[in-house]
Amino acid sequence: QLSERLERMMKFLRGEVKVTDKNMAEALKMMRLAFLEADVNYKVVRDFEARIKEKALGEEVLRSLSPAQQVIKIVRDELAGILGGQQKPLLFSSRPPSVIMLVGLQGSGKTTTCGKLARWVAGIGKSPLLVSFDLKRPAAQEQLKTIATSLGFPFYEMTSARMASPKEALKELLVHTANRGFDPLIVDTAGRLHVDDELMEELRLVRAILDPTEVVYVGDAMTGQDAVRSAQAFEEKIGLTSVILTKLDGDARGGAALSIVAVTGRPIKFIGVGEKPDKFEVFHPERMASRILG
Amino acid sequence: LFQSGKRREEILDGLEEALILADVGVAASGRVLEALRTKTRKDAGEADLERALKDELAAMLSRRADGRPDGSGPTVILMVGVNGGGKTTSAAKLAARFKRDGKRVMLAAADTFRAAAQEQLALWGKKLGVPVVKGSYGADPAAVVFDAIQSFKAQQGDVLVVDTAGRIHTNTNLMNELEKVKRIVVREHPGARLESLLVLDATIGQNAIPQAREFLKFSGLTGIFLTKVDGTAKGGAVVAIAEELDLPIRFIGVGEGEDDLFEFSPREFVEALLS
Ligand SMILES: Nc1nc2c(ncn2[C@@H]2O[C@H](COP(=O)(O)OP(=O)(O)OP(=O)(O)O)[C@@H](O)[C@H]2O)c(=O)[nH]1
Ligand SMILES: Nc1nc2c(ncn2[C@@H]2O[C@H](COP(=O)(O)OP(=O)(O)OP(=O)(O)O)[C@@H](O)[C@H]2O)c(=O)[nH]1
Ligand SMILES: [Mg+2]
Ligand SMILES: [Mg+2]
Repeated sequence: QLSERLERMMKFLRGEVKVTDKNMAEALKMMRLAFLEADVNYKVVRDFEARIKEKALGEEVLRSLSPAQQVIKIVRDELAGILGGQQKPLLFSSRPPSVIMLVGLQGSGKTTTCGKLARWVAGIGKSPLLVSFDLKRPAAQEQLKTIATSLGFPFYEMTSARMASPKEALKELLVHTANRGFDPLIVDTAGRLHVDDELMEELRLVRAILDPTEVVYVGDAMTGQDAVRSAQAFEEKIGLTSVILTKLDGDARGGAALSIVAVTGRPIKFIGVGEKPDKFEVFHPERMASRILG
Repeated sequence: LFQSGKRREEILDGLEEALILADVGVAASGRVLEALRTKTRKDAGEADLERALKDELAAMLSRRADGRPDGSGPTVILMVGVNGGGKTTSAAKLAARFKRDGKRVMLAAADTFRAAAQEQLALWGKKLGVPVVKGSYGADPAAVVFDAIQSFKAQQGDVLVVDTAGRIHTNTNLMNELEKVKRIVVREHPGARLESLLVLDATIGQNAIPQAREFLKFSGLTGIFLTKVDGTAKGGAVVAIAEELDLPIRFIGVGEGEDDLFEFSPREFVEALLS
């Protein structure tokens, strides 16, 4: 654990009264190790290190804590600050219906999260309508329909016949949603690789027509170094508004959380903590910071 | 002389960074670099060091290279792993591959929990012309496997690929459920060769290692099926897994279609890892 390691280092630093370049280097090395073991992206770690060094050598050090304790506190605060910095609740449009679109890599948990999100917004008085634009994965439509039905929410069937003229199909969907008074429209999309230009372009076009208030990047908490590449590509090519991190019921440290927020600048609004619809929580930056630090 | 020493450390640091960026992990990268330090000459240049590293990694990943299931039956292949890794799709790929090789293939849809899981595999079976044994939604997966084995034996099948539900390896109940499924296979078809493949998403970081440990403990593992290698993630965590658990990588998934399957090649993988 990072705190254990820094405490051990405290013995070596005992008697020292302020953070110096020398003892800072040791502390930073330990922090780097902890972050890399937690799957934080290498470059994000180096940037973070620079920020910590700057803070630790500054004014704040003249307190009663030992240098090691001071570094731990600065690391924890800085981490929680980055993770929670942009924190906002789920965005809705002032002119309903709001559209919430879920995007991300294959298997990250988008379809399951649509159900969770629907249940959550219903809990704050909304009437969600669910739709899936995944016409490729076998039984994708059926998967979302089953989830919607089991939760008692309406499901709009998007067929390949309809999608033959996508602009019309999407406009028709928006009209249908507005006429029935549904709000928000929760849109599931097919998983795709950020390096698949054709599919990324398809997603960009869909987003342009739907004009969503939320484009949510659904990311798997066990993602390793690649987390920055995929998240950044989705941010640059599609544009994101927020992030949902899934599968935090596992024991992955979840360093991807820091990587994704650092590189996209978008806030994590919710986390998935299980397969069932109620396994859904509002994101807590301090808890995530502790988890990453081990 | 001092200059070349500094240069060597710079090169080695660069190689270590490349390994970390590929998800090999800090600890495993350190160990591989240590082996490299002792095995290479002090005056080895950058090209030599890089080649030595690739040789070292390829050797680690080549242990137990022979022994990949080839469908000479009867073989039961259990697809296990955490949620969303690609088990169902990979089951379909294996079914397609063995059918193309002229084997009698069957699929068992033992994910009775997730919405539309059995329908997903049933559609694959329909597309490939491979029979799929299903159960009722919410039924005991062991019951589906039991039925599948009886059918498999009756039809004298060569390969039965069993798709299981995704599960988090720290959920003891679900891991016990998997162990029960395995026991059913062993009990009902003792003559069959049992392959247990951990389906691992190449985008996963260090958590792949505890996953491999737990699945090895509960379902036994004979190999790894590494998926989504067509993305940008390198899947380097398999290096630490090979080192610690001596598990061979059998197949890699390179896409969403039934033909997007390759037999694992250590050399090619290591080249891509460091590219
Ligand atoms: N344990 C756990 N499993 C989850 C969580 N969220 C989703 N899952 C599971 O992850 C697997 C993949 O979920 P899906 O919703 O199908 O993922 P997807 O992103 O829609 O997949 P594609 O459409 O193929 O890209 C399923 O087994 C889900 O039940 C979570 O928070 N915890
Ligand atoms: N790009 C790419 N996508 C893949 C690959 N293998 C599987 N997928 C996709 O990953 C997603 C999840 O695949 P599934 O086969 O449903 O995964 P699973 O492990 O069975 O999921 P659960 O049963 O929900 O745990 C689907 O969108 C697949 O098409 C691969 O090798 N490359
Ligand atoms: Mg989906
Ligand atoms: Mg599956």
